[in-house]
Amino acid sequence: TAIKEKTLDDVLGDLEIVLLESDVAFEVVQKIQARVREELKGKKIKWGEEASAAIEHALRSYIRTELSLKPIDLEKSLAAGPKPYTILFLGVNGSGKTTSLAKLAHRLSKQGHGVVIAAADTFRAGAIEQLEVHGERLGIRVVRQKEGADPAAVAFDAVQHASKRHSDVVLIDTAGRQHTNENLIEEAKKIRRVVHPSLTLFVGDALSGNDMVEQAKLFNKELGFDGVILTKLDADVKGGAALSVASVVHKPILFVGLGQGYDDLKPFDIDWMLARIFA
Amino acid sequence: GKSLRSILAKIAKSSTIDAALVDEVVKDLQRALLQADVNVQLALDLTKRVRTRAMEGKIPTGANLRDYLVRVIYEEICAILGTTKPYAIKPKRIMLVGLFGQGKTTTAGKLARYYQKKGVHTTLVAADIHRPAAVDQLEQLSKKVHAGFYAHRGELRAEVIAREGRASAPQGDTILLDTAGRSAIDPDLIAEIKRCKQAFEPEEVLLVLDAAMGQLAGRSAAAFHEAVGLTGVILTKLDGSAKGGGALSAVAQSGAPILFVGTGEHMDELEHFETTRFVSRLLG
Ligand SMILES: Nc1nc2c(ncn2[C@@H]2O[C@H](COP(=O)(O)OP(=O)(O)OP(=O)(O)O)[C@@H](O)[C@H]2O)c(=O)[nH]1
Ligand SMILES: Nc1nc2c(ncn2[C@@H]2O[C@H](COP(=O)(O)OP(=O)(O)OP(=O)(O)O)[C@@H](O)[C@H]2O)c(=O)[nH]1
Ligand SMILES: [Mg+2]
Ligand SMILES: [Mg+2]
Repeated sequence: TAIKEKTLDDVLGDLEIVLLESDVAFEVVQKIQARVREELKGKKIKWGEEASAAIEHALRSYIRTELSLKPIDLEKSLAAGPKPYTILFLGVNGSGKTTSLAKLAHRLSKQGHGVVIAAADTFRAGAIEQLEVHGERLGIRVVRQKEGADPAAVAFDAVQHASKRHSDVVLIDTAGRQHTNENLIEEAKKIRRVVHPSLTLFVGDALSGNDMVEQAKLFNKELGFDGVILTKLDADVKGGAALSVASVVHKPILFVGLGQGYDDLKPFDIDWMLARIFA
Repeated sequence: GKSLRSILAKIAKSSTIDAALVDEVVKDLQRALLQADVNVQLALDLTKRVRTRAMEGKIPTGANLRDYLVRVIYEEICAILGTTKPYAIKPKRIMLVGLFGQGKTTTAGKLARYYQKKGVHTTLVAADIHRPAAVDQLEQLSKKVHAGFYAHRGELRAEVIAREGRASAPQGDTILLDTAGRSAIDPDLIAEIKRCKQAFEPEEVLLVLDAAMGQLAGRSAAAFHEAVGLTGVILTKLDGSAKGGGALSAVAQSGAPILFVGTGEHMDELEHFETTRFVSRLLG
């Protein structure tokens, strides 16, 4: 017997609640519902265990597809890319850009790369000092200018410095910005124009709910990014934000942040994410 | 006998509820609440209550059904948020707590400016011993708003800094204690915030909450409330696109009112919380 429309509705209703409570954005949940419904429409499945398995399978395969976007092999890109390879970090206020940059700097330098950091958040109180502490602890050079300097100039300065010293990676920290702030979006556009980053990463906060979708869409539309770092997944959250962002901009998640220490940056793993959402 | 006029008048007065229309409007309200990050269970409860009130048929004649239902949900939300009481400006000890990156340190600076503008001198105490350059960040803000500042670089016990800061601040100052971002379920960090509270004896404990926070808002507010007792909530980053629906649960779980909202990164971008504005923005 095919799964009855009414029973499927009830099950999808329960599923909707679970996904919403896991911080999957509303519009993404609707997409998932539609796809699972489509997948199961008229299928010859017995209600009960078989139906439950079919629904879980449809759900898992959809999520897997959304999250399995062409992954970026950072090591390969570094080897094949320009020298120095420049990575630009963008995101809204407090999402974890500076901390993620420090973690990635640590990881890359452990892997034998010469890393230079550009302190291009020239606005926020203590932003440059925050990076200088990281630089000191990691033994990595931080290129900075004075507070209020042009962020694009600092980024450019760092790239020049790296070229001279034959450092192969430059990580560029930027100020937090709301995607709704046109001036700050223009500022970020200027940084991109001046530096032509080899890789642009959007740093998203896994504590966020539906706004993640707005942020990701606008940052991608206005600035464009190649991949995502999702932070604070060590907090008491399921991490549905991963699904939200992947599903609206179709960009791969490179790393997840799992704490405030330098080793708390893990390459994104789909099975790990699925296990978390289905836990 | 009945006049045609009286029959027509009777028909005009009656308003049978169109269940399909109610369901349609309720579904819209649900979507608005969920997209605004209101806690899922709370959103479902709210819309259930709205539907019940609608089906009870107490719609005033002539009222558009949609407008009526919106007004009903508006009243339900206001009931959760409580009435806005005027904020008392006098010297007090205020402790700021919250998750990572919510805007505590920035808000500390804004509150200092707010108090100074109202004629109460303020001292900012830097008790975040975890985050790199957190002390520098708060010190720079204190200079910007011309407030007093206390730090004890090298002291690794936050509660010692809290106690020293309280003792060193001039008599009659408002003292603002900035603490490190923390998970509400980390036993060590919760123990630290409890020790800070014991040492500082704040008259106000304010939860700083990012308007973009998702479903964790209610749970974490409940945990902070249980640990240190919240007396107020400050909702930040409302200058973005986030609606701040998580604040409803934060209030519901702690009984603490939303006192202020942050509307930007500058020290003057702090406003008194206004229920009407918040709710109409929440409902889109
Ligand atoms: N628990 C946890 N905390 C994190 C993680 N990533 C960042 N944080 C914390 O989040 C807070 C903000 O981090 P920052 O790196 O300063 O964020 P940012 O995006 O650079 O902030 P702005 O530059 O002010 O926009 C700090 O307290 C970090 O320690 C993570 O993966 N897990
Ligand atoms: N747009 C906007 N940004 C804000 C607002 N409040 C704070 N911020 C920014 O949010 C980021 C984080 O602010 P912080 O004050 O460092 O946050 P915090 O809670 O002290 O962070 P931790 O101490 O690491 O937990 C900074 O970039 C602030 O400028 C606001 O109302 N609007
Ligand atoms: Mg930063
Ligand atoms: Mg802080």
